[in-house]
Amino acid sequence: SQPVDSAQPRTQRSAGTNIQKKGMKYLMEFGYVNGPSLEMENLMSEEAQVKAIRRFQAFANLPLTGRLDHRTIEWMEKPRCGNKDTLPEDTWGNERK
Amino acid sequence: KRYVISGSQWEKTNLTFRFLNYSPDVKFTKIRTVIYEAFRVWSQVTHLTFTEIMFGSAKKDADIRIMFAQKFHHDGYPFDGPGNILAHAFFPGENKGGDAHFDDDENWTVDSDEGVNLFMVAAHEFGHALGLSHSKTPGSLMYPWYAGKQSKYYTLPKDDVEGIQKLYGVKNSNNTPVIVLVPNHEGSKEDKDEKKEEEEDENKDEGFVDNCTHKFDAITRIRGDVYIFKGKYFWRWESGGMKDSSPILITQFWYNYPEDSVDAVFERKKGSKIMFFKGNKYWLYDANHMEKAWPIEGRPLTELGLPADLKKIDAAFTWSYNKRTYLVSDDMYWKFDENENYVVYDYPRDMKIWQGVPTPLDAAFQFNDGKTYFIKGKHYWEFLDSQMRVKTKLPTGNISERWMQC
Repeated sequence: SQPVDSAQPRTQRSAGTNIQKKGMKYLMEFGYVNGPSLEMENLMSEEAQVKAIRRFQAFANLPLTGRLDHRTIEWMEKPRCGNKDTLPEDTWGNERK
Repeated sequence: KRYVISGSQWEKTNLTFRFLNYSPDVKFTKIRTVIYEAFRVWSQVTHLTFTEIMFGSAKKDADIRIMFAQKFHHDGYPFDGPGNILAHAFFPGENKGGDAHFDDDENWTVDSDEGVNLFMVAAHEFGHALGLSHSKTPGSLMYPWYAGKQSKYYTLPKDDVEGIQKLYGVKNSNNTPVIVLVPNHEGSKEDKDEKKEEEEDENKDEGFVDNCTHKFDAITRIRGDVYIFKGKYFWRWESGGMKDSSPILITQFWYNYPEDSVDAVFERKKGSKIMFFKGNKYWLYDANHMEKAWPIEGRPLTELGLPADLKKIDAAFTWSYNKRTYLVSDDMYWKFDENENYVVYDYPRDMKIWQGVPTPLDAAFQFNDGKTYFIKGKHYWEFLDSQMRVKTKLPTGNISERWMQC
């Protein structure tokens, strides 16, 4: 998971980890993750996480920060359809810069 | 073009639908009106017709079945309580294909701005039931996020019209639908043969089971040997090959096992005990003896955290990739925590995640080569862990040839 500033108070750190975990579960649930991480979201490399976040941001027309920033988390909390956001494979590699 | 075609569509335009139940939030007559209006959104711009049928059976049921449900509701996508996920639908196909499920923990409304507008969500879900995936165009009906109640006389946005007409043609003047059909999805000849063979096989006298039988109930590895179960017998395969070609009665080896066959079996890492599943019961064995004080009639699956009306476990296996244990039933699977002796929270999930694995499964196991194999009928599929998919869509091989020396 993202490097956590050890100076942060424990509660804040665990909140950050929790957000990260929820965010990864969301991305897995709605089709932004592939490979074995589909089954074990907690084992995703940081690079894979950034890629998955950017794919989601591209689909939701958000700035491609690659981070679970406030705007991205807010978007993930919106009510929605439970089906995956399946993107044609080719879209994944070519997010708009 | 922003619409996305899911890859499956109905090969006909006269579709049927059926209400499995209604939500208590709205008078059922209003729900019916809203659902009819939601179908009309799609029939207005294509040759699709939607006819309600009142009854269905296992053999013949409506193409699109509408259900309100909460939390776990017999598919791999349990709902999550109020908010977040509002509904989901299955793309065209057999069984669940085309079905639309609405989360009854939402506050469904029809005319008010409060709650969740049933019309908008239903029209969206029927888009999936017809073969459309999500569109990334804000304002399109197939946009994944709920956009609230729309104007009274809703007309389909251009992006969605183009998407649905790509699948089912345009409602043109001379009324002849121009439809591009996807290649026939009917099972291949191989599937048909397999089905026939399985029928024959089922009729085979259970009295004697020859090595080269075609269908097995369960396969697993215990203490490094492979055990292959069929009816009341099993074979034992050691690294050098079949221990002996004639099968052994299960009850001769696992004392007091009360059933006449096994649905699934696996060896727990913890204490190397063996867990047998049959129907909605399970048994634990310590080597060939039933665990002390274990009830002969078995213990209920609900003790493991599985749903009370789950009929059976089709397969139980330890995945080579993470050494975790999974229980599979129909098209759903649970991760099982051996230390807690309980399934992991936020399961079941849909077996689709294991891309290309056929369901319902007959068995699954990790072989001596460290790979995971999925078994259905007389075939097995090798699984590529790092790609989360089967090696080839077609079966990797035939069980009898690989492990039964046929």
